[in-house]
Amino acid sequence: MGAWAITIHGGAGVDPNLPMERQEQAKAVLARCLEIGISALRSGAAALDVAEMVVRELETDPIFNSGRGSALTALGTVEMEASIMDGRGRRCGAVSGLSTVKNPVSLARLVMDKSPHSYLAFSGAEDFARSQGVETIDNSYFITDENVGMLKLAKEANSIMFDYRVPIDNNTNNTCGAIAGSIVNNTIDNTTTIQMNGLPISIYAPE
Amino acid sequence: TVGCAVVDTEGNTAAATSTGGLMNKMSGRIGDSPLIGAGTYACNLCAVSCTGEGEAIIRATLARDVAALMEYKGLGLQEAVDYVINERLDEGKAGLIAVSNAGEVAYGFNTVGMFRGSATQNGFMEVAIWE
Repeated sequence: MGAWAITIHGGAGVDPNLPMERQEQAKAVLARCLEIGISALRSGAAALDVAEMVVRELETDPIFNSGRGSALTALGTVEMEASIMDGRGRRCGAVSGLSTVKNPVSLARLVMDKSPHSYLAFSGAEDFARSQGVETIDNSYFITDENVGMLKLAKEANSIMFDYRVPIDNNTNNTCGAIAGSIVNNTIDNTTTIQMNGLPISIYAPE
Repeated sequence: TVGCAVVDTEGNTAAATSTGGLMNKMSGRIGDSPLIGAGTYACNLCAVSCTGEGEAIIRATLARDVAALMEYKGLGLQEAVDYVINERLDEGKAGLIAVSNAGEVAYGFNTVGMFRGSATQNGFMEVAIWE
């Protein structure tokens, strides 16, 4: 019998000026979700079930960018994605482009367990969700006022932000604000070079 | 983005990642989180979940690289995590969490902070944001 272990994250790239009460709020959610995983492991639950259970809890809380509280597309909608992988046999399941499935990670698990594929996306994934009877809900459930405000900021800065918690930085010497998470349309010699995450889009050319 | 990596008392590992993606992203854009080997990976040695700039994580096949360094070069979990964060991201910004089949936990990030929490059977527990 080996020793169990669990680790979780709520996203990388944090606003260095995040107010203390927001930091405490985020830590409280992380601690609560960790406890759920710990007690399941103590009672002998399988790693795969614990991973799904904990990510479901993180998706349900609006504080992090997943499920309820997801970042918004340029259209102001939510398109969620998730994946899960079982180290035993390296089985896996993934979904993208979900707009009504309450817990994307559980649909990814069903793709792994109940479909002949490992990845379903957009309308195919939504159809599969209905065929499996998973809980679906109107897209508005996932949209928070805070994120509507963040999207407005991003649009004003003509940027795509990898972590929308980091505000657009005006003074460029504070690189974390300038680089982390904002794409700004730079005009150099009157030609616009689009950037993503503070880098020339060209490095993402393969992408 | 949220994620979890777990090893149970049988030594089996699993990882899961879920996200809304990028704020103001184009409709139809797919990031690293659903891509097995990039944002999520699990095998008999370890389990990994990544977060950050999806395009950089995809190009680096970040999650699979942690497992490959352990499998082919015999690196320990934290060593493998440190290597991929420091050497494989080019100018990209990302973070990841990982467990090994031996009950270890590890994390790494080159961003400003990462929301994270870890616990092991021998009583270790940590919830943190900054370095």
